[in-house]
Amino acid sequence: TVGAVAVDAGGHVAAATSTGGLTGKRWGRIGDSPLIGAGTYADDRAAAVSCTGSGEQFIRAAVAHEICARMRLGGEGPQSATEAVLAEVGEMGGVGGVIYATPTGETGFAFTTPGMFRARADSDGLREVGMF
Amino acid sequence: SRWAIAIHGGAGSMTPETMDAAGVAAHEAALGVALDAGTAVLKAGGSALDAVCAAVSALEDDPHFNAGRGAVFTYHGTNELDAAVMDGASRGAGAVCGVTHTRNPVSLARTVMEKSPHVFLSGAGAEEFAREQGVEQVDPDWFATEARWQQLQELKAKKLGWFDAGLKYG
Repeated sequence: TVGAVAVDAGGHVAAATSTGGLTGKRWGRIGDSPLIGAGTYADDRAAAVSCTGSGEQFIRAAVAHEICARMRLGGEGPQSATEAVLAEVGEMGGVGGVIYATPTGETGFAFTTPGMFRARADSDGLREVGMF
Repeated sequence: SRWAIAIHGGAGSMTPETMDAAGVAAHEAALGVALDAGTAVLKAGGSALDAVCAAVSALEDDPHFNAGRGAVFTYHGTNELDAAVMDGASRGAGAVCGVTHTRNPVSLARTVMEKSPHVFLSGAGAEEFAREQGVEQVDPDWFATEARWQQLQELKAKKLGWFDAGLKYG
């Protein structure tokens, strides 16, 4: 699964996610990636979020929306909200990763797998690529 | 006036133990290309929506990643693609699942958001909409790679059950 989140100079956020799913999937199985609120969500009042991981648990936890809701309604920071929701996924037996971008220009990530290939850049000159 | 972008690029069963230095370098370079595609949009004053679509399109076109070209195979040996996009300013959203001919599923998801009254289209109907809207279509062979095909054969040989979680090829 691949994805991107961004905030533009106007303070607007967006998220996109795309995937081939799981090797050997059957019966028209669909994971969280194309489900708005599960694998992908964006709201200028909170953040843009894109997810990768075990889709069934990400659907049940409504991960992307849940992160935004914790920020919008609970005043939680993006990293704290992301880690808390990933922990919920873990309690269900799921693993995966999340990237986020906020209207104020923060980007970040968290993952509970051995690696998550990722990269980020911003207008302050940050440019980094990470894998494990 | 601050802009920022982050991306992720899932490549399947890759850990420090299973990927050599050349593989690490290739994946880092591919991530950099996608990051630069999105960054160029934002640097030029473009929208976050355009930036994420540019980055994801680059990742879809690169066979290193499990999306678009290089997607994993289903049990029956096909590539079935899903994508979604959402604009935080309007909370407009578009998504597609189970498409097999659309070169860049993220572009189709965006077209669903912008050109239809719906949010989520699936399968043959989604691709009928894609053709009507002029979204680029390709032969399904475009998505297939030998490495992913071998992963499917390995999965079938191991008879792991419902998912590939033990192999982490998703």
